[in-house]
Amino acid sequence: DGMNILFIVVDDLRPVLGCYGDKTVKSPNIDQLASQSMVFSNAYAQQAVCAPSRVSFLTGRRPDTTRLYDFYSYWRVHAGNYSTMPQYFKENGYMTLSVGKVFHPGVSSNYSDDFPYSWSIPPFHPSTEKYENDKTCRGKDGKLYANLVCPVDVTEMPSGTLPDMQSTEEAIRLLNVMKTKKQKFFLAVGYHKPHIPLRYPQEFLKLYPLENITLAPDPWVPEKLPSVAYNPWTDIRQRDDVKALNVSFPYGPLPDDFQRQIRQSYYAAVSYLDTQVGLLLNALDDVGLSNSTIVVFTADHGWSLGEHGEWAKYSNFDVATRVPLMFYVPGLTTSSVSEGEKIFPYLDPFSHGLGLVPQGQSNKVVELVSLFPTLAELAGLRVPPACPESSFHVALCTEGASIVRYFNASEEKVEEKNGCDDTCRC
Amino acid sequence: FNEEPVAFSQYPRPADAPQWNSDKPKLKDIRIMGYSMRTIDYRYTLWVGFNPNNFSADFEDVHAGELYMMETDPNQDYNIYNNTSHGSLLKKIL
Repeated sequence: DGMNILFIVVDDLRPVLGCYGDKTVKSPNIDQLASQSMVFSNAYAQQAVCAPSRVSFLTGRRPDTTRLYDFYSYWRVHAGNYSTMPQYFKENGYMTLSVGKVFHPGVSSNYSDDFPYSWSIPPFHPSTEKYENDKTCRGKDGKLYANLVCPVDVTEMPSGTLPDMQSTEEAIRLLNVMKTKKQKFFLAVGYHKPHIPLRYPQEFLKLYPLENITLAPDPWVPEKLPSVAYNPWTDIRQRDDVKALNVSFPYGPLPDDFQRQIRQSYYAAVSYLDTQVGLLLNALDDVGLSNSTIVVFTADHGWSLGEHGEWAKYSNFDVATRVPLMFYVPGLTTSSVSEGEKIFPYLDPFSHGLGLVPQGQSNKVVELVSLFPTLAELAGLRVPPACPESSFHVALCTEGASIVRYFNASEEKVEEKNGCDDTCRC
Repeated sequence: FNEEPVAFSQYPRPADAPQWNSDKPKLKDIRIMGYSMRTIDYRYTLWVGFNPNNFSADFEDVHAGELYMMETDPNQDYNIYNNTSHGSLLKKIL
């Protein structure tokens, strides 16, 4: 009778996580999920910008088929009436639910997150989302700004909360409703952080003392980088704190100290996100659904933290396209646990160190466009057929291949082959 | 199984040199598309002419190329596109 699906997608998260070998970031809850999951260490987005990447993996089509390279067209009108992954689950008896940022809002999802095609009920958006770009960051002078680096006192925020906190609350509420109704569900939860502005509860700064934060290993524009390949990080330049630095266009650079502040706040935002994921997974345990729910954790693309003299996404560099990708599948990636036993107890990043290793890992190169067929196969649904060369007229097909075959492959252990790579060090 | 896993990404640009809309060009302003092919060993990227009116990429019109070997250059800082022959990669990406 099919597993439930909890699909967690994070905005602009590169794999700076303990379970991907990062030695700086504290992400115990995501690492705990990884310890029960199949983790792909070489997963890539089809385009390193929000709407095109999301429409691509949610329809299982590449950008040249969705014909969305910017934010201003809706694929059903502009390219073809492609079925989406949630729509497919809905047509197969699932209650499909969207919380937070799953589709990119606006034109590219028809100002409706593609409801009612993709979702059973109107998608939930946190009420405080509208303040995201307001002047809510307190400067040294005590005034409020719209900064890039924005640690905040949450009690001072509009409604005394933040969008991702509201999303977690709503997702937990929906889990309880689904449990009560004994209804099979596909619940997609889209977290905003660490997308800019890097606005997060200021206490997370304590995890990352500035003196411990280094510059990127290669913070210069490479000599032989073609100028067309370089992204001039225009969006962060428009933030008040960056604007005040008056850096030259297009190559900057930003002052070293500010570069370290950005990296510090990105890490702090990741740990804040980790706590939200931890609360959500703890609730999955509490409602007794951990043994009957597949959990997918991924991101829409990465984010450059000063490598190659670049910031943000908007490029083909691995730091902008590589994403975390892991699948927790009860009975496949872990043996089912006894009733009542907790699989995902909440872990406090302030008191919990590293130490968790992925249950399974694959360094096979995979793509987000494979998510749709992979999840269909894991859920026991018919896998959508491969698309023909030109598929604008085909409603249901996929341009990615299912990667379930890599779950079982006796992965050549990286540490046996050529020493321990980053991932196995966690 | 024996097929080498490959990941394809792409990114649009309005011009060869960075300008204010380079990060997020509107469809009508896209003139170049960067197509990337990644395997465990390398990233090969071709920046080619793109026509936004008929969504066609012209692989005869190559504006620039990138090639990084992951084993020796994991951070992708040393573009060796211009000092290597890459006919086979061009064929593969096509």
